[in-house]
Amino acid sequence: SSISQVVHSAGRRFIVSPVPESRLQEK
Amino acid sequence: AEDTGVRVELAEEDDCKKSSIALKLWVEDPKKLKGKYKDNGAIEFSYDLEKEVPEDVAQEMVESGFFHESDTKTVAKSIRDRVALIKWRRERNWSVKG
Repeated sequence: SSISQVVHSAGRRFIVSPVPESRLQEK
Repeated sequence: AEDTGVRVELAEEDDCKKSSIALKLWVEDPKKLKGKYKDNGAIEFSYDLEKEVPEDVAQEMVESGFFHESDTKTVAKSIRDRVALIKWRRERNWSVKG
């Protein structure tokens, strides 16, 4: 699937994934 | 909390023990952002409740290309509001337990 990872120079890791549809419908 | 258009949630259940927690952030309303926003999806990251400040994380997101610089404050505020709620819940939990 479309999960990607970005590591900032300070060391923090950001994992990017699609927003779950259930979350989008919450509002 | 104010609706910033940026939503921050826990990415895992809070065990109320670890100072470092996993958070997930995504944009619900791109119109509320000042800069151009490319839909990246949800961004998961770890955050240390005792050592870190939301502004630093927001800045790192900007530097990583997720957000425009003009939205640093908006992202930071969204993180700060969620972190405050998590801390409040933990304190309440502790006081209930005695």
